[in-house]
Amino acid sequence: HQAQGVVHSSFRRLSSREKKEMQREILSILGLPGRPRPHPPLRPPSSAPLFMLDLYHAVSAEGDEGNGIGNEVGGLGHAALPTLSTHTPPLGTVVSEADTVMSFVNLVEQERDLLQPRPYWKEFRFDLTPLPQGETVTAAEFRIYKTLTMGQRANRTLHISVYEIQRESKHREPELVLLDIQSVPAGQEGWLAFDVTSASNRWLLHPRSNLGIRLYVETEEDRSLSAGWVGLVGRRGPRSKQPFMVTFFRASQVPCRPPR
Amino acid sequence: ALKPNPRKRKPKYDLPLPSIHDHSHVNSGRQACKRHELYVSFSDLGWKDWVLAPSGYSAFYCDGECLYPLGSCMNATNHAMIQLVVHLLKPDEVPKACCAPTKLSPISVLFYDDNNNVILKKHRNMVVKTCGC
Repeated sequence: HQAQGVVHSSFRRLSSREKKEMQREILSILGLPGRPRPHPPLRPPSSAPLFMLDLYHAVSAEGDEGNGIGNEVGGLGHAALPTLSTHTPPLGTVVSEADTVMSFVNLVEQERDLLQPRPYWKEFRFDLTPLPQGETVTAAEFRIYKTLTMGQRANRTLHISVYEIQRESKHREPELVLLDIQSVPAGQEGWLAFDVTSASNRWLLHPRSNLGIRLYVETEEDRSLSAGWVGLVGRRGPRSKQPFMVTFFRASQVPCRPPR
Repeated sequence: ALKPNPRKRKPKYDLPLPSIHDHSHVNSGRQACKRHELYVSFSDLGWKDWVLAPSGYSAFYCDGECLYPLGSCMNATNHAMIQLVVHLLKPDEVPKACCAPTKLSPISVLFYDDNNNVILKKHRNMVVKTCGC
């Protein structure tokens, strides 16, 4: 509407009582929490919002036309943020059937890099406390951006694997469960999407079990490389390329619209 | 060729002959049943930094007359037509056909939560798409 400038906001013409009622209806219909977030950060990461905005437009277009564009949406999601991998699960139906999609950016990063003994790894931990209760995870992805780095043999193949960290103890290596692995050419650039659905389900049911995920990079000759060295962007990278997680949910009960 | 006597009132149940261009009820200021929109921009609510999309909310509602569902610009169920005829015969017992939503469409919203995570919520069958009698 705004783009067409056809319909103007009529809010100002309402009386204060009507304004309150209208606001209450909007919050209820859109399933929004009772109030805006307290302190918007000055410069939040923009990678997740850009991805989610893309998803929003695809989902809205699907709603308007009433036709299933599931596969297209899956493709679209990738088209907007091209990934290097063909292993990503088919998100089309997952996106079409999702009631809620959440992206997580609050990130704790640790890594073992060039200054320490191999194998090198990088850990990512998201704050998943806001996971909506009463909804089930249908799919979850960890997205990280790979840039081009100097000194890389472009045709070399990198094997990037992501593990869920289970049961950590101070004196021993944690237990790791493989979630996904992608083989990517060292000379290409773009988003990588790793399927972390099984870990997300566990974290939703047992929030304390969320110890994060660990990422390893190896060459064909099983030589361990540092994530930063092969161009994987961390939370100190450009805002539009910082890593994030996205989780798709289905609601267990169908919300009904309150009468106006 | 005699002109009817203007004083003589038309009988109440005199249904006009339906014609495809019959807009008489519209001209008399009574709007036919249709969807109306009250658009609220989120900027007005001070939510611009909170809700990423859409840019506003359209509070659609159905309003208008269902007196002549046979008119060209109105979609009406058979039930509404029958109800109108019965109403004309027994106005005290059967109400007129009413203007109501006939199709609902989904609505989605993209917003920040308290932890600056971005959330996309999709609600099916939540806003009025079309109205009818």
